[in-house]
Amino acid sequence: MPVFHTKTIESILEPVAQQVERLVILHEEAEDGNAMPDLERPVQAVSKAVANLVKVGKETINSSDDPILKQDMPQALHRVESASKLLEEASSLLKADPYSGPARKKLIEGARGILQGTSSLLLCFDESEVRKIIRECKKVLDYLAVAEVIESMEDLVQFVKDLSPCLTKVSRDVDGREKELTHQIHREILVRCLEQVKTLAPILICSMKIFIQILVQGGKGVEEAAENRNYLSQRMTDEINEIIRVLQLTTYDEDEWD
Amino acid sequence: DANEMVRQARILAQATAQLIQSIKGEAET
Repeated sequence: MPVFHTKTIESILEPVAQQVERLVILHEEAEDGNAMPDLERPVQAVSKAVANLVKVGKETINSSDDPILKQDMPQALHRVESASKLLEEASSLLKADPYSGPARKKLIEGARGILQGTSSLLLCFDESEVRKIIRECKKVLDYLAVAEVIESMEDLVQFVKDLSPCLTKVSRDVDGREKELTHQIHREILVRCLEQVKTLAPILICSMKIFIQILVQGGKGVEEAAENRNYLSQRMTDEINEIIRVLQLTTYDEDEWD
Repeated sequence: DANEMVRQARILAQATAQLIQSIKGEAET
């Protein structure tokens, strides 16, 4: 059985994957040559659904600014369209001959093609959504890299103004993504990292404030304050990098799954 | 948009599952 890494993809594809698997078994058992029913109407329903999906898919391609999606999605759409044609051909063959062997093969190939094409399409789209979250994460990384050069309260205020909405968005997006994943270990890592980021953010700001205050007063301990700030900034950077790494994982480990 | 594509993919998956059920003569059951 195929394994789907998000709940949405799983809910869409798992039932049809099971049906396709049963169709293959049925085909193997049907070598005795049972007559096939008229499939014109259900095949038409699939063709119509494919046409609608292709239309929405093309709109998605046109409106997207993601070059990888623009490159990959047309292939997935083509796969679904080709599969739909196979089903239509099978239906025509079966009308003329309900015992047609080639029609059975086209049916299986078509059903598999719909499953694989839809899977590719959803994966392609899902990966694009993940890239959007990663872009937001990288914005946070860019801000964190600036933390070390903030030397005035004015700049710190601006830093917080810039970082806060970005962190809020990352927090919301990663939280949503975590809830979508089917992989328990990946979910747990994302939750843990996000909690760390949320905890560290105010501590980092505080450490930056302390550094600036010591610097302005020309007092002792500037180096220690800078070290502390850099340590916190690095820890947040590490957590965000770990979030980025896990967001990109789609692999499935049977041993880790409960 | 995102939701519409997911919705259409779901409709297609359901139509395909229905087709396979018809092949197996289960459409009426």
